[in-house]
Amino acid sequence: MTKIIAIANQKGGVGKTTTAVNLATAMAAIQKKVLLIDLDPQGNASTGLGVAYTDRTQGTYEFMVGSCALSRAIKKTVVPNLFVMPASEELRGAEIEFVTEKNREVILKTALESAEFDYIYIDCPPAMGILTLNALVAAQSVLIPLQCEYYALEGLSQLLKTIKIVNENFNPRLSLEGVILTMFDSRNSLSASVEKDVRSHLGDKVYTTVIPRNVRVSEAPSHGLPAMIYDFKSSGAQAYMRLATEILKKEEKV
Amino acid sequence: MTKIIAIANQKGGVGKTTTAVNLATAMAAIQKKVLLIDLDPQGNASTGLGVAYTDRTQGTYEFMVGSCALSRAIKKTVVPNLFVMPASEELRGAEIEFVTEKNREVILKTALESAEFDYIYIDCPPAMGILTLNALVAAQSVLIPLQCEYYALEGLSQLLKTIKIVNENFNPRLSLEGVILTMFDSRNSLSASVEKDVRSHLGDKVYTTVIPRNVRVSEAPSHGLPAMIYDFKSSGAQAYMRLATEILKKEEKV
Ligand SMILES: Nc1ncnc2c1ncn2[C@@H]1O[C@H](COP(=O)(O)OP(=O)(O)OP(=O)(O)O)[C@@H](O)[C@H]1O
Ligand SMILES: Nc1ncnc2c1ncn2[C@@H]1O[C@H](COP(=O)(O)OP(=O)(O)OP(=O)(O)O)[C@@H](O)[C@H]1O
Ligand SMILES: [Mg+2]
Ligand SMILES: [Mg+2]
Repeated sequence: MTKIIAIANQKGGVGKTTTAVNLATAMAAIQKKVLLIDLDPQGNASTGLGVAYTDRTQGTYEFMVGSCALSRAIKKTVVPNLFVMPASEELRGAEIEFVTEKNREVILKTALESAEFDYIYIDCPPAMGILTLNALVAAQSVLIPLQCEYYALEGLSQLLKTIKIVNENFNPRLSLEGVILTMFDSRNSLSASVEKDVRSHLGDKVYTTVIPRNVRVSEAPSHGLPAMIYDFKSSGAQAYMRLATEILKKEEKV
Repeated sequence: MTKIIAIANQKGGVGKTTTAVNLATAMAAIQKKVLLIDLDPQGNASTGLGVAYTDRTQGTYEFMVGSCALSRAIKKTVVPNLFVMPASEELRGAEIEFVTEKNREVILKTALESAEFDYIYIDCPPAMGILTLNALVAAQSVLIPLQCEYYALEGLSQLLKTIKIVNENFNPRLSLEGVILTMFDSRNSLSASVEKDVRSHLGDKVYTTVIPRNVRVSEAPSHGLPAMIYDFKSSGAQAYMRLATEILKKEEKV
């Protein structure tokens, strides 16, 4: 049974794409068959996995509107077992185009019905629009990257409310997969106070693993590589490996 | 004549709100009458200027749809000469609601016709949707905060294309006010290589002033204060003061 996980947070720059690319890579490294869907018109996940701009003409938009079969919309990556569905130029107009469609929130869910992977991760844009709604309806759970900053913390309660509304109105199986703290900077007290605040409110929904701020993680996309491949020994890559292990352990317990 | 400047970049987390709040404060400190419009449903600029959640019922959305006059939609802030139009809950639904309106891109421009300030800054959400389009149509120029990171650099050429399209189709007076480099980290080479790349492409459109990564800047919002007030001597606050001076010097030359 394919597990579909949306990686979402309407706050911008919190590490959605970085988490999507590196967690997907870590899971593929543990021999899971993984698809990463780039649902953000910015196409950062496509870049992070090295998809050339010329290879993005058939991707997420084309797959959603049915003009391209799954097998043609997905590309191999440098990572064995990891495939990516890139964001084409057309995805930019999708948000406005889909608003007036009849079943606008189930377009992605319907298209994915026959897809067979162990995990499908969906990298969402920084907004709570139709594209992110499609991801939340297609997914069984939501993984929330949370930057250890005040504005990011402020948006969390709104995001949890939105997930509850989607669960009640569109997708009764949608649950919170977990919250992963990102860009944790041990040199300043702000990170520590955000962590304390989130753990006190959400308890074991917050992963024990914390992703540190690590420049090697932000350098990797300029080489079209996940941090795991660019610099496996870096603190950021190692943290994503630990996250994958923690997620798998939690699944075994269920 | 009121100068209206949109602070926009579809990439998330690049410092739009932080630039809007601190530049607006710096201009107000130099005795300009300034309004900051929070056009992001997240309401971060409203938080950054200390507007309580209970004080946000009349704000940007209500002003745009005409259910609230300008004088009731704007609030005083701790900074003399600086006013803020907060983001109310209703703004969350505006993106989808406005898509089907007839003159959907000129709603904000029309509403602002009688507003009299020296500067109006508009803090935009991380997306290129109807709300950001309204800001680009209402504004005379766009100020682009650019985080010194690879994904942020990747989105810049797309953003410049979008500005050109808006200039040609909706707002012939729209120009690029400038690009401000944010969260510059002198400890790593990535920041320096992004700076070199941007200056070589855009020349004097990139401000000489660079905003350093400075934890005091990210602590300030938790106190509902601009960094300029929270810690005036901090490197971040001083950089925003220099930016305001540089912008005013450029205007005098014109
Ligand atoms: N652990 C980390 N250490 C250092 N830099 C990081 C880390 N995680 C992410 N970054 C950098 O921070 C920036 C924001 O991260 P990213 O783009 O993944 O966030 P996002 O939530 O996907 O943004 P958007 O809202 O635009 O989609 C990127 O430039 C990325 O390289
Ligand atoms: N110069 C700086 N030094 C340190 N932290 C900063 C700096 N500028 C911004 N930040 C922090 O980085 C985060 C992102 O900044 P900000 O929220 O202003 O970006 P944004 O572009 O408005 O994000 P969004 O796309 O969600 O609207 C915030 O937590 C902010 O406090
Ligand atoms: Mg992203
Ligand atoms: Mg913002």
